[in-house]
Amino acid sequence: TTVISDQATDSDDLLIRQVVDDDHSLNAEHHFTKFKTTFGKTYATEEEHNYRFAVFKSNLRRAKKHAKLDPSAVHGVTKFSDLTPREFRRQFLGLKRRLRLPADAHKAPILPTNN
Amino acid sequence: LPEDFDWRDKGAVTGVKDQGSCGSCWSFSATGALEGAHFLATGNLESLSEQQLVDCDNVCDPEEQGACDAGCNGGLMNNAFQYILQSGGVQREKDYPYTGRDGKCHFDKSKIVASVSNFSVVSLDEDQIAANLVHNGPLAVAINAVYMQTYIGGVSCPYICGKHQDHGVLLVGYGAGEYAPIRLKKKPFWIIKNSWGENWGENGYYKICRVRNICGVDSMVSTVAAAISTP
Repeated sequence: TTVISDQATDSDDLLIRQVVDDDHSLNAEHHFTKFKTTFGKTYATEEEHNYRFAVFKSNLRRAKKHAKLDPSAVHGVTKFSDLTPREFRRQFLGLKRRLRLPADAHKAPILPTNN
Repeated sequence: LPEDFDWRDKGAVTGVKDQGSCGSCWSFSATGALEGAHFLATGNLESLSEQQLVDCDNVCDPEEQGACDAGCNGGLMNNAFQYILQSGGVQREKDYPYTGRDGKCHFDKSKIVASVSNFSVVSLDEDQIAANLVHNGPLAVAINAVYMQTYIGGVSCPYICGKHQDHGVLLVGYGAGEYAPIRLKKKPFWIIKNSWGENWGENGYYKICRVRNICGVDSMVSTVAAAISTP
């Protein structure tokens, strides 16, 4: 940590602005190493490793964007962080449907919601 | 309706499962709803076989060409309920364990443990969804999963989210409000059981705010009733 003192005056010298060294915490390589350890990820070749690292960096940016668009949730590195959105959809989603309910579906009766 | 409600507290929800690299979310959503309905009908919580649905269910939606259940290549919860209705029921998880791969059907009718008596779709109304949840047990729902790839915790309430659904999950409860500091207010939310293992989200669960059909979560909601077998 460092203390920014260039603007400090007698009245505000008790106000200390803490500046955290973020070189390490924002370093994508560090995050990727931690990600591989946490989720037991290994890659067969160096090319694959480099490709996954590129995808991971892109997902870090995506998580940051999601955090801005969805501020009440926490977004970040997950076990899917080395997958492109397309790979993620193909491997982990699987709902075959357009936004339409079958015409012959039984409709649930309307239930009372008071009391 | 109670302000907060959670079927997990009442013993109607099995542990979080993991679908692996297989697009079988629809089968987990369907079995989760039937597990809850079976619990309500019999008082017993049984973990049911998703692999049976992956291997044996090829039911198609008559309204939509090509919308057939196809194991790891995807499916629909309503089709799965139709399959269970037609086949007679579902085996236990331990009798027909999950492999995460498409396989040959080896369904054994003599080992059926839970059956469907009826299923229906719930209207696009948050109070009706809550009422059906409380009255009938956990509900099979579809959702747009775009924010779920990076989700770690908290109540997801994105400013923008498509209503096109691509993932099947299980609605197990709701909360009156969790404080969102950035919005300076409490936000009511749905509690959703996912099938990506416990090391995703909040111990395998996802919380999404209960407003304006966010991410299409109110659009395709199904409730199922379990049949009680008589000796």
